[in-house]
Order: sequence, then structure tokens, then C-alpha cells
Amino acid sequence: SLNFNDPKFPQQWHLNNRRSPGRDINVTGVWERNVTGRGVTVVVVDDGVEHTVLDIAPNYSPEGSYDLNSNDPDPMPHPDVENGNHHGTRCAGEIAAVPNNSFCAVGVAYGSRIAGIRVLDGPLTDSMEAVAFNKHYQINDIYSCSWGPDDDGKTVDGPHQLGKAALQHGVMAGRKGFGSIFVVASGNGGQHNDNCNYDGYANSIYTVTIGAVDEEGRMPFYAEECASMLAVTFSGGDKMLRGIVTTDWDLQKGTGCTEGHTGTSAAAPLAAGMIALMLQARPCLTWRDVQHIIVFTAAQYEDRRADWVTNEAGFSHSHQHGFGLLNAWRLVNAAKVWTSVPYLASYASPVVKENRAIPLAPHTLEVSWNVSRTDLEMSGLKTLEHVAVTVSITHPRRGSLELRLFCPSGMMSLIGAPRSMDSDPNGFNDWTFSTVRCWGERAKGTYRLVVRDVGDEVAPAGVLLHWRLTLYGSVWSPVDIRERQRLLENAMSGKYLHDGFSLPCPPGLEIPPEDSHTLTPNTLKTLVLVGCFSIFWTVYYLLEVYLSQRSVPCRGRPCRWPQRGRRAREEGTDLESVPLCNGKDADGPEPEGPPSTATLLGPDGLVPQAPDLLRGAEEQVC
Amino acid sequence: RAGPSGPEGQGPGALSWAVHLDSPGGPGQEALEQWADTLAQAAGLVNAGRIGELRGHYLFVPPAGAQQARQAETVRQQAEAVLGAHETVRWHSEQRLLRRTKR
Repeated sequence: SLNFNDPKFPQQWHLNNRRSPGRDINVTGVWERNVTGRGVTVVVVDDGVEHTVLDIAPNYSPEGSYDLNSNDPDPMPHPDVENGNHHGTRCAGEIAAVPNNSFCAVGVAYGSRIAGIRVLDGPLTDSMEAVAFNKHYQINDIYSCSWGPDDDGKTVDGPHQLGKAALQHGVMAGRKGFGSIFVVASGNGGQHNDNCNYDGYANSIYTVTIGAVDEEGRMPFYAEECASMLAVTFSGGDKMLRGIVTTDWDLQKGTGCTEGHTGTSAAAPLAAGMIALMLQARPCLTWRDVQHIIVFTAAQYEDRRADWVTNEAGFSHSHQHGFGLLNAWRLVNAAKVWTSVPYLASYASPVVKENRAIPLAPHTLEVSWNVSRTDLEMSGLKTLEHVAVTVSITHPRRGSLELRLFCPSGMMSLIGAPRSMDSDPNGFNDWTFSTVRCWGERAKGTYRLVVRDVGDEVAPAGVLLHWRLTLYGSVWSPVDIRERQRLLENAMSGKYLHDGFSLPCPPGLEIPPEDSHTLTPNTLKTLVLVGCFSIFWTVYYLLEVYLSQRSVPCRGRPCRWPQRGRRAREEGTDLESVPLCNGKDADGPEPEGPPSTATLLGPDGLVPQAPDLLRGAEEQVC
Repeated sequence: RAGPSGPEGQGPGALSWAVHLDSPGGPGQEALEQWADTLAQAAGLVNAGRIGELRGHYLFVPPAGAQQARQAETVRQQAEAVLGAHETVRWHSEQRLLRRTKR
């Protein structure tokens, strides 16, 4: 029923495919129910965002934006000789292009706000990546990253120490503690026989790894396979197939609109947009909830080349397509009824030293590690999410290695695919491969790592030095997972997708950007001074009391604290006083008359008298 | 500090070190920053500020003009010697350029 006047909207087949019905992200029904990403901010971490373009300006969030290349708050792209810095603007348009402005196109989450972090237009360091991943992380909900290490079929790289720390910090502290959502593109190295398990961002448990399929649902020539792929969505394919139509920059040769956006770069922002729709439906979804909902709702479809395998928990996965196609309707309906998954549980094996030669194919080196019930008792881990294997291997030609991991169920993941172009002589030095193919399966049991050399050397040359297994999951049992699957299927009719239904959401944590609650050295010094003064004053006071006591004889009788008048207490004039020996009244009833405080008060009744002034009145008092 | 806005303002082509500090005098942010300033100075560098939101992580850079005056290798040797030897430095790494491509 929605009809936008944006001139290119009819060509945005990924949103509403009229030529091949069903081959789109299935978003229009969600929009019809007013789920458009309202209240959610997506940030494009890229080469800048031209936020003055008509499709972006009304949704632009300056608060979430920054330019790390020029160190200023404005992420406006800088024109270059290659007309190349339009990338971030195109991604931003896919996510949040404003509809009905007669300009160009419509974004998946056109009600969301869009920010930009310009970081790719210049040299990049680990520390800059770390800054980018946490920039304005209480404003930005979703970080869309359509970039990564070189997809040349020979690079093994990923976040370094600071980037890793920032991803981890983002999921813990970002978005009021619900966790920043990091969406990453899986890679464009298909024609170089590359594989996204050699990309550390794709392997990270903190990221949502998104691949691309063309309009026909097939893996495009540029796409990469890997065991850590979570899901796929649409993008361009070969020349005969349509690309993604989206907003573009209007600098250089740009017109403000393009029909030719493609690559996994075009797929990741669509996923980011769909996650924005989920977060509007249920703002308190955690970063792990988002991953779970993708796994539970991504749709397997007919593609014989995809080599789908169904795991023990009933989830189908393919190294080409992850758990399948993202479907906005299914994602949002699932989000609406989703209650948070249990805490993240993990188990890490010790580093297992092997020092064993890797044989040439068809022979294999098989090593295994058994995870017992006792091993998992401490964390409570029962069912799996991500499984990671960290290896150190020497080999004169790294690309000849092939690594397969078998979960206890027998589910196989090709975690280290051979790469013909990778002739690096340094092997792997503590590289972490990961797989999501065992998602929902039981964690207990024996994990097998099978390594072989598929090169054409005469003698085996590689050595598996050591390896380590790390499991991530939760206390959910297989029964819990099946129950959740049933709950979601029940919600897919859309019956909960209206404003009248919403599960309660916790408010989240108020996390200050700086540590404002810790004591500064100056505060500590002040406290110490105040403390010293208090001690000094206490000692002085006690000494004064003691000396005054010594000067007041009690004539052999014990000194007593006089009982003070009720009226004085009521009137608030009951002053603290030194003990007096009021022999006459010591055991008698409390007198009704004026209190004996006069013994310590001056003539005006206010100023205390020094103890020696009392001596003259000794007989009256004690 | 090297710049008003911390490590974001650093030219990435220049020498720089990421340093992860253990807090010397308690958990206070100000104490950490003061300690980072002192340590950077000892290493012949300047504390350019905290790295994003990462607590205890700082970026150290050579003072303006110093890199031209001294050979990069000399700067590197002094920095590595001081940072590598100090017990409050949990981890440090010279920042290298990363190759990242749009996809």
C-alpha cells in the first residue's frame, strides 16, 4: 500500500521486487506497520557521508558523527582524483534515505537516524580503528562497516589489539550496556579464491558477518565463503544482473543517485538497516540477541551449489550463505517477542602443544580435545554459539593448508580453506578461526581439528605447533532452543506487530563517557586534610574533657552523668556536657525544674564556661 | 598534551605508540592521565590522550618538531627502552599503518 514518489524507488528491487516477487528483503509489510527504524541511529564507518544530500540531510545525526581523518566533527567526504569517496554516502543511503522527497531512493530504515565516521580516506592505524568502533557509542546503535583487510587471497589480518579491545568494549558498554551492533561485510575476494575466515573482523564473535547474494539468490563472483558467515542479503551480481539502487554523493561526477552499488559493501548496510528495524521493535535487544534472531530467522532457500547442512539443533548453514537470507519481516516479528538470551558462557581449553608434521593430502593430521561435563560446570555452558580455534602452524606456503573443525555432533566447518594465491612463508601465528555452524548444538563432547597439506610439495613441510579451542554459548539447553524456535514461528503471522503489544524493556545502564565517579588525587588530598583535622579536633576535645575532669574532685564517690531535663530535650537545648557529680539527685527522680545545664552555661545561658570557673560553685553542684 | 582532542588529532603517518597502563595509584582517571604524561615524558614522547573509550590506553607521540630533529630510529630506541622496561606498562605497540579496503 506504500507508494513513494522517489524516482528510483521502483528500481529498488531489493526493497520490492516486482519482476521476481519474493527476491527482496520483505520489508514493505514492516513499514506498513510503522516500523521504520524510528529512534535508532546507524553509523556508517567509511570514507565519509555527504550529509547535505537531500536523501540524507533530514535523517542525519551530527551527534553520532566524526571525521577521524581530519579530526573534526564533520564527516563530509573529501573529493579525490579517482571519484572514489562516495562509498560511505552510498551505504548511508541504503540504510536511511528519506522517502517521498522526489529526490532519489528509499532506505531500508528510512525512519532511523544516520551518522558517519570518516576514517577510510587516509592512513589508518589500530588506534584509529579503536576510536572509530566506540565513537559516540551511546548515540550510535549500529556500526556498519563495509570494509576490511585486503581481499587479495593472500592476506591474513583483522583487528589488532586495540581494535579487538574496542569491539569488546563496544558490546559491553555501548548502547547503554545492551551492546553496540557491529555489522561487517564478509569480503569481495571471490575471484582471488579468498575466504572470510582469513578476515579477523568476520571471525570475531562480536560482529555480525554478512555476505552477498545476487538477485537470483546465488553467490556472486566476488563473494567469499566462510564458516563464520552469519547470513546473506542482496547485492549486485555479474553484468546481467541488477545492482543496488541507492543515494549517491553529488560531488565530482556524482549525481546524488546510483544504480550501480554492488559488492558485499552493498549487502552489509542492508543488514544494518534491518537490524535498525529490529531495534525499533524491541530497543533492549542485546548484541547477542541480534545474532540469535538472525540465526533463528534467516531463511534457507533452494540453491544446490550452496551445500546446505542442517546441524543438530535444526539450523541450516552453508559456507556460501551462512544461515540464509535475511528477511525483514521475520527479523522484526521475532524481535517483537524476543526475551534476552542468558549470559554469555565460555570455555577455553589449555594451549595444546602438538609439534606434529602436517601430511600431504589425502593423509591428514587429526588432533582432538574432549570437553567434559566437569569442564563446563563452572561456566554453565550447555549449547554453542561461536566456536573458535586458535592455531600456530609453520609452513613455507600458507595457502596450501586446509583446516577442518568437527564439533561433537559431527558438524564439519571448513575453517581454513586452501588459497592458491597465498604463498606466505610464515604460516599462522596464533590466528583465530571461528565457525557458527554448530550454533545451538550441545557443547559437551570431542572436538576434532583435521589439518592437511593440499600443496604439491614432495615432502610434507608444515608443523602444527600448538592450538587452543574456545567455546562460546549459553546455559540454554536444546529444549530451550526448540521452545524459542516454536515461539518465533508462532509470531511470524505478524499478530504481535502492532503498537499495542510490547514486552517490558529494562532501561539500560547510564554509562558516562568519562570516569566521573572515581576520586581524583585532589579530592583524595582534600579528604585526607579533612580527616586529619577531624582527628586533631577529637584528640584536643578529649584531652580538654580529661583535664577538666581531673580538676573536678568527686569526693570519693563515683562521678555520674546527670539526667537531663525532658523539657530541654524537647526544646533542643540539651547540650552535650561533661559528666557532673550531682550527688543529691544522682539516684533520685528526674526533677521537673530547669535543667542543670546552667552549670556549664554562662550568664547568658549560651556560652559554655571554662571548667575552672565552676570551682566557686562547687558546693552547689557536686 | 599533543593536541586538544587527543589521539584523534594525530597524523597517522608519524611515529606513535599505543600504551596500556596499569593504574599506579588507584583507579582514578586523572591519576592515570598524570602518570601517562610522566611516562611519555620519560620516553621522550608526549601523551596525545586516551585512545577512544579504552580505559588505561594512551597514544604517545614524539613532541612537535622533535622527530625531524632526531632520527626516527633514535626516537624509537628510546621509546622502546623506556616502555619495555617499565612495570606499569602492561602492553605497548608502535602503531603501524593498516591496509583496509572498501568492499
